[in-house]
Amino acid sequence: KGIKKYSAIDKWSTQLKSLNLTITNRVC
Amino acid sequence: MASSSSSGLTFKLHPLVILNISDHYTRVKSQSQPPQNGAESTASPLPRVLVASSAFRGDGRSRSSTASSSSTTPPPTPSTVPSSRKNRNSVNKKVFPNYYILGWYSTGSEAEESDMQIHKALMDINESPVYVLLNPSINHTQKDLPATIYESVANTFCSCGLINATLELHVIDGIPQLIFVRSSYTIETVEAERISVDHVAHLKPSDGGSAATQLAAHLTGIHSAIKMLNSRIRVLHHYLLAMQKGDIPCENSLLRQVSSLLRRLPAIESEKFQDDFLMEYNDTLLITYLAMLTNCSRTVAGLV
Amino acid sequence: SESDAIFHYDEAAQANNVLLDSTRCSDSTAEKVSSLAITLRNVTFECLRSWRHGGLDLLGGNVSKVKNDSSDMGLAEFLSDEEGGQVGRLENVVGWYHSHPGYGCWLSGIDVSTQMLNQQFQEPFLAVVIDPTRTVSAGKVEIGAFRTYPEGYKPPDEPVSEYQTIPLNKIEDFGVHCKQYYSLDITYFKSSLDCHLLDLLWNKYWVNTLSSSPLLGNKDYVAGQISDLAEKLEQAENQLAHSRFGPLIAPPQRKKEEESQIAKITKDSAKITVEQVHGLMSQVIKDTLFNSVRQ
Repeated sequence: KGIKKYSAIDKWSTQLKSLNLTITNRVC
Repeated sequence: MASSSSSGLTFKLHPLVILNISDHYTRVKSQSQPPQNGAESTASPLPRVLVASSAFRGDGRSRSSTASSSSTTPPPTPSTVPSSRKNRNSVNKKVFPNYYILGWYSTGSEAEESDMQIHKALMDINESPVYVLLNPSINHTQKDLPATIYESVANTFCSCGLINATLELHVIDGIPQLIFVRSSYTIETVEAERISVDHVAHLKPSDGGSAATQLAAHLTGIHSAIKMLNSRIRVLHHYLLAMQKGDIPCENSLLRQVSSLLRRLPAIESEKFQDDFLMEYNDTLLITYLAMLTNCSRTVAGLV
Repeated sequence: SESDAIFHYDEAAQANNVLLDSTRCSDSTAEKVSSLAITLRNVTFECLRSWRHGGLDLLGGNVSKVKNDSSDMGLAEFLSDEEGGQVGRLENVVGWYHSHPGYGCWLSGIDVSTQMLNQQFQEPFLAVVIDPTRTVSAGKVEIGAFRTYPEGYKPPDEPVSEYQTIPLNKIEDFGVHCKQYYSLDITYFKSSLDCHLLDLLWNKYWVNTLSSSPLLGNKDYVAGQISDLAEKLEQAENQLAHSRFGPLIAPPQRKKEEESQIAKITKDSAKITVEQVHGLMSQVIKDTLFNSVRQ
């Protein structure tokens, strides 16, 4: 139930984490 | 005319049908009575619009009138109806295979004798066509929709918001005759339709606007609905108080209905509902949190 | 009354309309055509009624000719139908409308070529696009009216009117053709009978307003939006990652592009959040209204 939504949210959070890491690397 | 239908069919009408009839009527009226520098129309009789087409979706014992289309504006004669309807039917069938012609509509205050002729002509296409009648005279004191649905006995399903009339066979003076019988109906809307009806009714802005504008529009809609609910409850409350004082006679059926309604509250109190409700709540908070983090990432990226 | 006067078909005035638009030159004539008031009611309802089929119809001519899911050259035959006159609709065909379920109000490549072709042969003519899925999700009608510029015309740079979310799989089609058309202001009109009936209809459908659940009704669409957002984030992140030494050597324009991409993603996420929060508000209000009563 709601598996599509949760997998989409999971994808969003994963990509957000990856983006933040990339931005952090740019700062450093 | 018999008083009410006993067919047992349920009729549901979508607002689109009502507004299409209104549109058709207004166009015919404006052509027959051109506006004169904003002056009100004269007292000449309003034109009668007859439209021999309605597209409906059938589903078991329920019929939904979701759309209507015009075929002829001048009163169709019984002989012209079947051919024009067949043409429309074939077009509609290609586009909406689940829809079929359920009946026809007209404007006026009462069903007339001549309507029966057209109704019988349509029985070639549909065994029990539905006849929807809209009263175009504007009366601001009325609260109910000025629409009536008449149905026929063979096909007692009709979901038109208008008055439904059922056609029943009666023997009058030894001759079997068909007469119109009114049927009750309900207004049905899908979510998108409801939003657009609300939009047109209150002429809300369709462009994005700011978040504050969107929030205001959303809350205004809910506020209006709650206000309606509140006014209905007040009316009931005053009525019950009057009954209690003895000002009006006691109506046991109403008391039973009110009692049953009150006993249904709280509406949902199960653990499953609480779980689902809290899950939706937390999902929304999670999405808000992720959006905030995305915004923060944007700010940091811009800073970098 | 004045509101009903607009329904009166005046042949001379219609002829003037055509003349006015055929004399327009290649610059934007939005102010000339924005006075074409369209009946939102019919457009909205017809599109929303047929949204699962990607409905398509004519404006101002034939009332209910609908064709499934197509805006190709077959439309040219479709538009020449004369049935409008037979049903007593005296007005000329002034445009066409179709729906973009879930992907916003804009003109795709096919839509642009269809509109351009029709504008060559009949004027005034406009294209209306409606998005019933976003209508339900946002709680307001998503509609746009457009006209194309003449072929080969380069419009002056104008500020973007209003940002709208475009799914990743449609973004190329959107971007290639977005300069070939311009949007029109939409004004609405209602007859006196319409106003009266709409007031009476409110007495019936206010229940639906209170009972609607935007959170529950559009779950697939929301999941699709979030998934699309995640993909856009991935794209932005890849772009940033490839410009590892970005802060040092990237040209200013590229930096601006990267920033605007993330800014757009942020706007998309804000839009999703706002819609979810509105839905949650409705649920909380209903819970308070109906579940906090105690015997």
